[in-house]
Amino acid sequence: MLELRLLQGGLLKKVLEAMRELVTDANFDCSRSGCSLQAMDSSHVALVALLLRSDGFDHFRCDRNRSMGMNLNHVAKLLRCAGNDDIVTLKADDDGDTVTFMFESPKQDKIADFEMKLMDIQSEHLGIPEAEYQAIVKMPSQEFARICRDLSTIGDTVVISVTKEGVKFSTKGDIGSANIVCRQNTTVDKPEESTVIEMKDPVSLTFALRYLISFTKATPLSNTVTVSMSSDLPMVVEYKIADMGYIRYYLAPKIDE
Amino acid sequence: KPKQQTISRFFAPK
Repeated sequence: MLELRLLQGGLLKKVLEAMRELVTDANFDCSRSGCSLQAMDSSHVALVALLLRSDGFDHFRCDRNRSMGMNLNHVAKLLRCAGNDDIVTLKADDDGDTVTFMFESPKQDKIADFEMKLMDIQSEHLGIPEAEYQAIVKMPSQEFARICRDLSTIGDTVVISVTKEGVKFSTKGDIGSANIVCRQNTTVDKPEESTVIEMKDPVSLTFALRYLISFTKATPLSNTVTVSMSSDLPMVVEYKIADMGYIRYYLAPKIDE
Repeated sequence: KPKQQTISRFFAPK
């Protein structure tokens, strides 16, 4: 028996919206410790890793480890039938091939359940080694989204460089070029509005902007985003999910041959 | 022109 209950159903909607553009089908792996997902986009350039710890749920029961294959667009559509304040419960039998989403209104005067067929998805888990990153930038998530969107008006590739001076985002295209520099800024009143740069060594990497724009669909999940980079490693773009875990996106760089 | 790498170049199956 699997039973996951979340008072803030809206959170689950945001999680699905953050993944469905990048990944179509994925396995939700549930165990006593929580729910996780690891999947690559169809071109294997980006990887998304989601973790929702069991202690972040209002009720979490998972008697047996389960890997439940779902079409993320179908789940996202289904969750759109829930109100943002609805309590969402996921239920699945140990041997069943369906999952039930139950939506309860906050006043408990409306209860809906939607049953969805599970899919058999063959996917292998990749081992993601622990790495010491050369540069880690924490910044407001809306600012990061804005930068990616603004640069995409000029080019389709971004060079992200971290130096002592700050983090520089550069692009070039047919109509011209653009540079946006963000300096460390920790003097603002609210920590979620600050930009913090931890740099061991300067680093400069090139990425396809369209993936970064897909990642920024996670912006509603967190006020801040953390970007970690090292030469010859995929960058990591992490959005924390309050009290529950994270969604991390790994993006392979473009490399000169 | 820089060439797009894939994730499998960096991470191996478990």
